[in-house]
Amino acid sequence: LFSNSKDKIDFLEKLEELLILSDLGTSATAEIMNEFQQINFREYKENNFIFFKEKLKVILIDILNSTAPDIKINENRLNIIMLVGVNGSGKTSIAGKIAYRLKNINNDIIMVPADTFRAAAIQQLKILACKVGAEMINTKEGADPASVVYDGISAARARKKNIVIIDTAGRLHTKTNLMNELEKIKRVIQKEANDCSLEILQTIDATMGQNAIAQAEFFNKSLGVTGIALTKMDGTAKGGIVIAIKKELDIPVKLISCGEKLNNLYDFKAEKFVEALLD
Amino acid sequence: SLTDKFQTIFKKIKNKGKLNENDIKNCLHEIRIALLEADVNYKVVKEFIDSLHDKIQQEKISESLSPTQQIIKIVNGEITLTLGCKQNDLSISPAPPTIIMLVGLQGTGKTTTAVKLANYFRKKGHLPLLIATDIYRPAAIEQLQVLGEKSNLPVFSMGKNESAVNIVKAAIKYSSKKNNDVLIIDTAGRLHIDDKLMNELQEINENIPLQEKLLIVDAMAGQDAVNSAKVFCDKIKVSGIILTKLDGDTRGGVALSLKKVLGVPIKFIGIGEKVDNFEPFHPERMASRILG
Ligand SMILES: Nc1nc2c(ncn2[C@@H]2O[C@H](COP(=O)(O)OP(=O)(O)OP(=O)(O)O)[C@@H](O)[C@H]2O)c(=O)[nH]1
Ligand SMILES: Nc1nc2c(ncn2[C@@H]2O[C@H](COP(=O)(O)OP(=O)(O)OP(=O)(O)O)[C@@H](O)[C@H]2O)c(=O)[nH]1
Ligand SMILES: [Mg+2]
Ligand SMILES: [Mg+2]
Repeated sequence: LFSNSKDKIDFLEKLEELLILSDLGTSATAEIMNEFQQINFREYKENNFIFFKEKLKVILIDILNSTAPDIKINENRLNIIMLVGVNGSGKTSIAGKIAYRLKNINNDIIMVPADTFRAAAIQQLKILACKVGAEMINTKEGADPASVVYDGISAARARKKNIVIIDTAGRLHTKTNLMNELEKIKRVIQKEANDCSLEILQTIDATMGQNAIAQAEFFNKSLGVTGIALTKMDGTAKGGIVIAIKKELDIPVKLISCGEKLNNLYDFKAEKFVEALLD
Repeated sequence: SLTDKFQTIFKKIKNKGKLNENDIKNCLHEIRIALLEADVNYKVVKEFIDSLHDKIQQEKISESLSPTQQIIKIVNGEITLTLGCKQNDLSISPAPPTIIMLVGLQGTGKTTTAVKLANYFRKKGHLPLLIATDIYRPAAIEQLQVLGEKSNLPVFSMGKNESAVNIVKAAIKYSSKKNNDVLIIDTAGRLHIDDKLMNELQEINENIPLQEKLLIVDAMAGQDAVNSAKVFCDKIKVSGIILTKLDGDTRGGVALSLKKVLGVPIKFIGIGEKVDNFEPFHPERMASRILG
């Protein structure tokens, strides 16, 4: 893109293609394109447009940068991390990965299998909990998710654990009754642990298109999403939808999942993400 | 909506006869945005708009329809035509058993869809058998077994220590004793760039007589979907696509991209997590959904 453009029109067309193909969507792309329309191209054509790659990097990093803190464990209070998101987006896998990472810092983790709906969801989390060496709340398919969360918080207090990781069932944001179920879980957390540090992470699959914006909007409206966990970034999709989401809803990306192993979890770094996107 | 945008453009058209070039450009601009917002692939949209331009140019403003209705009808017609296909049912092998393999990226709904498919065949009078070959994902086999049990559908598994192709071979031997005439293979989710796992599919494809190889695609998929789908198609010659999670509000433009680029028929859609949330694919309904 940057070294093969022969003139302004060609460059802008290639830029638009790059941004759309990365799933930024039409309106974020249009706004970014606008910033480039303003530039006097002639003086930079000599440098093979490399200047523009840097300018684009700055624009994208600027959108993605956030003052929101990374996931920090507060030693003096109960830390609750809840995973939410649409079906198959990687919640259970990342719950295991977060537990794996935190196990190295602190042994006091309890896993809460609040997906009591999907077949073998509890068994799936159990296997991950065992691999990590973390305790898990006992429950059965069909149990009330809010009760399981309640049990999780009580158990954490009783067993002196200060990290609670809650895996929830996948749900489409358009299913009001299922979104209400999540709101109920949050109310239980606020009632039973109103002094806790609460992180509500929404998983977004990097292969998803524009519908991820609606997903973020609805989950955020229902719960207040504190961070996005962008999953399946080891594929060929760029995950640029998080740029549109940050632009429209100001929800920051906090984690990147880059594979199916327990250690394939990384803190989100805007610079690295943008470099990979423009690659 | 697209209709409102067109109304604004056409408010200015007073004369009957052909649309002028500028009106057409404005319409195409709006259609292009609508398709991109619906997640239709960028390159597919480009080709589609070019072919639409000629169609619209030849169109005479009708007496009975408003220009808006007319243009929408043309676009809808073109999308429907592209999405449609003669062969949209599943073929049965002349010599049983009919063996169907489900493949796709991680989390697209293969395991859930496998059970839906088995149920669909049972309702048609067949004796299906589900085969669990996901030997990687934690509790994958249990998931298929629990789902099978809930719907009273048999599941064949050999645990995680046999290779996928050996599990299928054993399942075929087992099914002949049990008179199962339709075998549905649930495979592990995988990346198209994972050579080892793509070779696993190729090995099954080369050693097992597969009647259908169905690519399971998430309807919320974005621009990269065509890239991954193409690799699956090239590797094992996919014979059909099933689009899942259409019970949400995604526009599902991936359907148009896949059909246009790969030409593989979309046979069914998943519209929920329950076993009977499963329907044949309707091109016209999908076309309206994509246009939004
Ligand atoms: N390649 C890759 N696969 C992933 C990643 N994260 C999750 N997966 C896979 O995606 C599939 C779905 O992951 P899950 O963790 O079960 O997703 P989920 O959101 O809990 O799914 P539901 O509970 O059914 O809604 C599994 O096959 C995972 O191994 C990732 O970062 N990269
Ligand atoms: N709403 C909705 N959810 C679906 C549909 N199909 C599957 N799901 C859900 O999507 C999630 C993933 O489904 P799975 O069947 O586990 O997907 P998979 O492709 O087998 O996943 P892997 O084996 O890990 O690659 C589960 O929560 C399913 O219940 C659908 O049509 N609509
Ligand atoms: Mg899960
Ligand atoms: Mg599966």
